[in-house]
Amino acid sequence: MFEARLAQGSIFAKVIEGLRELVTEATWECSGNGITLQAMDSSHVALVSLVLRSDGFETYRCDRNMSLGISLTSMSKVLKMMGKDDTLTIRVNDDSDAIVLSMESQNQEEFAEYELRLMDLDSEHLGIPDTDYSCVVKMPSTKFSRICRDMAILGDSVTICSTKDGVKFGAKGDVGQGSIRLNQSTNVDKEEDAVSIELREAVALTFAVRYLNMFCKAAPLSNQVNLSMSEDTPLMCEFKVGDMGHIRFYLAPKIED
Amino acid sequence: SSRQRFLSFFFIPH
Repeated sequence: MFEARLAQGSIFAKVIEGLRELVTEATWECSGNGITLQAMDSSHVALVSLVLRSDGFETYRCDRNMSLGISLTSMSKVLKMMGKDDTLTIRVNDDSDAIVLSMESQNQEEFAEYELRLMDLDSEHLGIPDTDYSCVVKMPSTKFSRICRDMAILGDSVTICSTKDGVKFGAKGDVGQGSIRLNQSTNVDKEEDAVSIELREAVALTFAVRYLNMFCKAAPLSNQVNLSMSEDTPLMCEFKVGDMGHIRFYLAPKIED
Repeated sequence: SSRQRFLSFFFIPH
């Protein structure tokens, strides 16, 4: 049997909202260590990797490793029925072909239970190599979301140039062109508002802005986003999930022909 | 292509 309980069920709902535009169905791997998921988008230029460690849940029980094929589209619809302060329990009984989502209101006066049928999905598990990136930009996730949304108005691609002093996002298209430059913060009251850059080598990489906007659906999970970049290497865009894990998105840079 | 280079960055563990 598998059972995991999260006092703040809304965190799980945000995780699903962060994934479901990029991948509509995916296999969840459940083990004693926690829940992991890895999936590629249908065009095979982006990959997402999710980790939710078992110690981040209020209670967690996983008697044997399980692979659960789940429609994220359906799960998202079910989770929309959850109250914002509800506790969420996810359960899979032995020999069951369904996942059970139980939602309990904070005052314990309302209890809802939904079952979703599990799917048989083919999944190809790719290894993600440890990479020493040339540059890691940390910035407020709301700011990154706004910039990606604005850049999409100008063109299909966004070029991210990073130097030790700052990071510049630029786009151009039929309507015109534009760029936004953020300097590294020197003095901020709140760490979550800071822009910081760890740099070994300056980088300039171009990405499809449509994908960056899909990644930004996970921005409500975390105040900050980490953008790790090296020339000719997929971008890693990371949002932390509280203290319990992370969502990492990988995106192929565009190559000039 | 971008896709081939992207996939070659990752590997399929055996």
